[in-house]
Amino acid sequence: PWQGRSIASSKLRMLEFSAFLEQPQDPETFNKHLFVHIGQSNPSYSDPYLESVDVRQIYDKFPEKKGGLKELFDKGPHNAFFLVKFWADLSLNLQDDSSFFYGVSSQYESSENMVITSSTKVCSFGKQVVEKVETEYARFENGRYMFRIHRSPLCEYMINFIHKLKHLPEKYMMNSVLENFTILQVVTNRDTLETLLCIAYVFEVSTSEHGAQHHIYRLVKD
Amino acid sequence: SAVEQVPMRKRLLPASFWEEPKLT
Repeated sequence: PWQGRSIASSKLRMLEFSAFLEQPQDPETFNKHLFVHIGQSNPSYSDPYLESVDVRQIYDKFPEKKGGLKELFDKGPHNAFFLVKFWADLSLNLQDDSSFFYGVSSQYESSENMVITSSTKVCSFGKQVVEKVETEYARFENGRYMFRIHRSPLCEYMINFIHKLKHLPEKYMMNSVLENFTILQVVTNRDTLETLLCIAYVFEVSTSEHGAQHHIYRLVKD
Repeated sequence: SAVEQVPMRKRLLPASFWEEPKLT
C-alpha cells in the first residue's frame, strides 16, 4: 500500500528522515531540535495517492547537465521519483558552540539484500555546491533488509547556511533565499546502478507552532 | 530551460504546495 502513498519505489522504501541539532544541556542530557522531519507512516489501501508534480516544472532547480534530474528521470524507473516540500523549523536559538551536533538520520527498507549508495547534492540556483556520498549495507531484521544512515554529520556549508538564514530578520527574507536552495538525494543500487529512490527537496520556513512540516509529491511527466 | 528564472509561485504546482500542514 505504500507505493504511490509514501516515499517508496518497488525496490526501496524510506521509513524516516530527519535533520537535527543536538544541544547539550548538561553532561547527561541534551535538547534535540528537528529542522526537518519525515516520520514513519503506515498508509493503507484506503488512503489517497500522493499528488503529482510534473518534473519539468522543477528541472532548473536541480543540476541539468550529465547526471542531472532530467537524465535521471528519463532513465527511470519513474515510480522512484518524489518531490518533498519542507517547511523547516528554525524556531530555535543558535549559538556558535563546538559541542553542538548537526546531523542527518534516515532509514530505508527493502525486500532485497543489496548495497545502496546515497548521493545528496546541495544546490544553489540549481547548481551543485556540495555533495555527500554514503554507502550502506543491509541488515536483515524482521523479515526485511534495513538500511540506516545514523547521525551523519551535516557539512560545514549547511551549518553556515542555517546560521546565515537564522540571522535574517524576517521570514519572507528566509523564504526568498530558500527559493533558490534545493537538495537532490539519489539512492542507487551500488552494484547495478539502478535508481532506487530520487528525492528532490525544496524548502520554506515553518510558521507553525508544531514544528517542521512537509508535503510529499510523486514526480511525473505527463 | 524554458522555466529558468520563473518564480516558483508562477509554476504549475498543486495548491497544497503553498499550504503548510497544521498538524501536531
